[in-house]
This record gives sequence, structure tokens and C-alpha cells, in this order.
Amino acid sequence: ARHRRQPRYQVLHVSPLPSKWQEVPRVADSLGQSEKGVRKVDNSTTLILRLTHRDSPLSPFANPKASPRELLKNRLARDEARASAISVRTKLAARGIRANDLVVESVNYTAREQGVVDFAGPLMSGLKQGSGEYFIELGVGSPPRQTYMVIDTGSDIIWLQCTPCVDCYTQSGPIFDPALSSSYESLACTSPLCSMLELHSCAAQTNSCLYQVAYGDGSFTQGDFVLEALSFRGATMGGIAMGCGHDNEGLFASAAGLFGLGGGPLSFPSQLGNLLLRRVFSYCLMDRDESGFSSLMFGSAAVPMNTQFTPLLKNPNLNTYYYVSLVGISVGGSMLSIPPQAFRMDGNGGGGVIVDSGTSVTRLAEVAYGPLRSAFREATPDLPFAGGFSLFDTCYNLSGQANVRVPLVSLHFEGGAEMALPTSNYVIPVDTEGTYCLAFASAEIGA
Amino acid sequence: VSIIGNIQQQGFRIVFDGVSSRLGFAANQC
Repeated sequence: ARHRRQPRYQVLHVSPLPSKWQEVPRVADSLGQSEKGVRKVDNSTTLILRLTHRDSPLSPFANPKASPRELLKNRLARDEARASAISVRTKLAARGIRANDLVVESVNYTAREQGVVDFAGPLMSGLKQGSGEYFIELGVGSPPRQTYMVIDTGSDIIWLQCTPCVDCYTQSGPIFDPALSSSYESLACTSPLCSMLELHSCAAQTNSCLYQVAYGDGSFTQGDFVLEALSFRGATMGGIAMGCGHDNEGLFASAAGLFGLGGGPLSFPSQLGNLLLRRVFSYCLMDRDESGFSSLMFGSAAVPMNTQFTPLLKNPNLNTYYYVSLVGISVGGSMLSIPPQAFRMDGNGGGGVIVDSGTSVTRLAEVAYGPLRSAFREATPDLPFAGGFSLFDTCYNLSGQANVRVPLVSLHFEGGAEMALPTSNYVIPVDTEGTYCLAFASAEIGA
Repeated sequence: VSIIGNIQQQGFRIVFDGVSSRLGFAANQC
């Protein structure tokens, strides 16, 4: 017993959700000379963009009337929709079926006399939840129109709402008018870029490429697939293939569209890879911009010195998502007993878990989550158990306590990379009364 | 399907290296 390794704990500073959002001053822009957190360095080899969480007090889409508890509940509801959509898409891909294959027959394409694309057909039903939590500000077209786009590593296509609208959701600021942009360029139906779309069609009268993207949670967009210029305050990139959506459904956080960061060939990183920035990017996400800020970086400076790497895995049927091989989870320094197949992707021999910017709460297969939950509860016998909250099932009443000890939770990846999580990444407040929950969930919830 | 969500990613810089086909984590890089 003397030689048994001591459990590893760390201190959680108890600070429940405020009764209302405090005013948070805009963080001084530590990126230096840039405006709003964008700069170009190293002779165009690095691009840095500030990201903002949709519920942050700094967000232009923030709802000042919503309480932090309401915002959290809404966030978890969005998360359920997104996780379900990813699950369905992945399972379909394992059978060689793409989610978009399910809707193609229900949509009819027609072209108006003036060449404007129109779409008719039954609309998809279901949850109309936003597909992402963080957004960037960028310029579209020439001259650039400032817009906000949701970033999403679970999507490949860049798109924004365009006039004329067959059906557009309400967005912050004016909808992009391609007629006012000198850099807007239609893509022909026979262009290679058009054929790279998962789902495309052709407007016969104008020989222009049409795209459609369905997100599986009820959200979708369809319109012209075009080339356009994107500007990031100091850096402008022309000829970016993107969707100009005339029929868009879903609550994309009032943003103008979606900035696809997925692994497919039409995502922004993939298109940049063909240009100048080496197909390397990174992001850092913060909840409330209190210490440090969220940012998205492309190019050589996107890789910090102390980075631990693990191989990216390929899913032969679905190249959108970024998979890694999670080989273990430790609680308090002890590896959990989890069967190796817990994190396998499908029956094709591939394995891995998805690293996603747009899903909030980590979902684990029940055979992995069960041991995690049990080990965490066993390591916290003195904390007053408080049942569950939303998709969380392990909560504690920490009211009246300033600091508590919780076991260290680490994720271990192939190649030795380890994410030793700060306490705030897995024990989170859910109300103003001091209730905290273990912020993991079973992937089977809501299945 | 298991997914590592953004609450667990907070405070880490998540690096996607499409050239070397690897993904990286760097703590305290926001």
C-alpha cells in the first residue's frame, strides 16, 4: 500500500453562474497592431481572426434578457440536436449513405426567367437549431461587406445568405447582394469545383452550378455555388468557392452564414491549402473572453511550441469530421477500464472520436462514460450529490464552499498526447445556487 | 459516436495539420 500511487486531485474554485451577465470589458487586443483581432504576419503566412461565442456578452447576437441558466439550457438543447445529427450522419456514412442523399429527391430545382435560382419542394422538418457556437467577422465581396459567420469544423461548405431570397432567416445586418460585388463569379455546371460538391445540380438556363447542404438537424441551405473574395481586415483572398444561398432554413445564430472548417476538399482550410497557408490551422475557444480570447489562426504561427500531437484518422465514407484515436481516460491518475472498441468509429476498421468545434459537451459511448461517471463519484464521496441537470447525471451542491477537491480527468490519445483538463472544463456551474455538474454525457442520451 | 466537445477543449489550442495529418493540443494558448 505504501507504494500505491497517490490519486491526483486538483482544486475547483467554486464560482456559480452569476444571476445575470456581468458587463465584461472588451479584452485589450493582445494581437498587436490589428483591428478587432486580425493581423497578417510573416509575409502573408499567418492569418489570425478573433472568435466570439454566440452567448458571450461581447456577441452582437447576445440576448440581454436571457439569464445565464436559460442560455445554458438553450445551449444544451442545441447541443443535443447537433450531437444527434452527427451521430445519424456518421451511422449513415458507415453504410455508404450520405445524409444529403435523403433529401435530394424531395427538392426540385427550377430556374426563373431572370436566371435567379428558385427551389421548390417540401421543406425539411425537425429541429431548427443553429449549427455552431462561435463566429468570426469577415468581409465578403468587392468592396467587402462585413458579415458574421458561424465557424464549424463539422461542415465543409462556406456559404452565406444572398438576395434575392426565396426563404432566408433573420440575420444581423443586410443580406449579401451579389449584384453589388465586382468579384462575384458564377461557376459553370461543368466546373471541377461544382463536381466536388456532395450534392449539386445545374441551372440549365444559366449553366450555373447549384449547391445544397442539409445539416441533419433540420437546417439547410441551397443556392448558387460561386467564386467570391473574402477579406479578413488586411488580408483578402479572391476566388474562394462558396455557396450563395437563396433558400436557407435554421437558426445560425443570426449570422450571415457558415464558415466550413471541415476536412472535405471545399472547406476553407482545404482551399487555403491550395493557395498559400499550408493547410494548417488552429483555434482556441473560450467561453466568455475573460482571460485570453477565442481565435482562429491559419498558417505557420498556428502551431505553438508545446503542442502534443496525435494522428488524424480518416473515415473513408465521411471526410468532413476530424477523428483521433482516444486510447484511454484517467480519473485521479488511474486509467479507467474501457474496452478498446468503445471508441471505434464503425465496422470498417476505422477508429476514433470526433473533435468538434460546434458541439459543446463531450459525448462518450456508454461503455466509456459509465466507468468515468463511477470513478468520478467514487473519488468525490464528500461532495453533496445533487442528482442530474439536463443531459448531465452527476451534479453536486457546492453552495457555501469556496474551493473543493476534484479528481484530475485526462484524455489520452494515440502517440502519447494527453489532455489534462482544467477543472473548469469538466465541472461546470449550471445555476446561481451553486449546483455544479460533471460536464460529460453519454452518447446514448437522446438516441 | 463519441465527440470531444468545445467545453472540454477550452483553453487548449487545437491544431489541425492537414499536411502531416495530425491533430495537436497545446494547453494555455488562448
